Amino acid sequence: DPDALPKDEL
Amino acid sequence: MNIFRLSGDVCHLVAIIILFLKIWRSKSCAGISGKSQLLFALVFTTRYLDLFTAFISIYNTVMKVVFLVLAYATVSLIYFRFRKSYDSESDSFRVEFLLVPVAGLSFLENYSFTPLEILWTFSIYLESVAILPQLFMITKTGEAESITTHYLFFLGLYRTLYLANWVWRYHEEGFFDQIAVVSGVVQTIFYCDFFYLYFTRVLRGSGKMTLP
Repeated sequence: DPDALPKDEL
Repeated sequence: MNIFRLSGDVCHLVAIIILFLKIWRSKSCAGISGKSQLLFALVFTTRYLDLFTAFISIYNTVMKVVFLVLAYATVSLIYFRFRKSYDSESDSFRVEFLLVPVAGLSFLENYSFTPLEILWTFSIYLESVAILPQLFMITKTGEAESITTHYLFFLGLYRTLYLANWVWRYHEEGFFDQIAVVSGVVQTIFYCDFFYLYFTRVLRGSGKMTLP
């Protein structure tokens, strides 16, 4: 699930 | 990190620097929408709150700080230092028509109902419409200085490169951030009309971009 991804994009 | 995202971030930085230097050197913000710059400062503020909670990389942290500083510096030039040259008459887009739907949608459509996640989602949706007051102002005045069009060109290029970045990441990593992608596609579409005018008028050396 995307919210587990670190928000690595600016 | 991939070349599309890196060059996209560089284009974004170039756009912001072009605008800042244009206002700073001409000591005027004529033709610039202060509202769009306020919205961009809000985008960075609500998106980069994780600056203090999640360390991704030096690059990530440095770029976030640079974007925040330049965004607020640009807003302060427009609304304080060179406020006499701010054309509030032409900068008449009703931003509440953007903020209310964007805020509402970020509560409805998000990945998790937590403050940080909702603020991040708000910043994603807001960024896709933040340029509208600027584009509206250009249609209202019927023209834009060429330096302003270069600012918009690099901003649009940054968004287009991000689309390529998402295609690449989906293909390479299976990464797909639906909210960011859908919002990013909408945002890039808003630049299409501008790109057409930019390539047909500004790059033809007509200097100023005058709308039909």
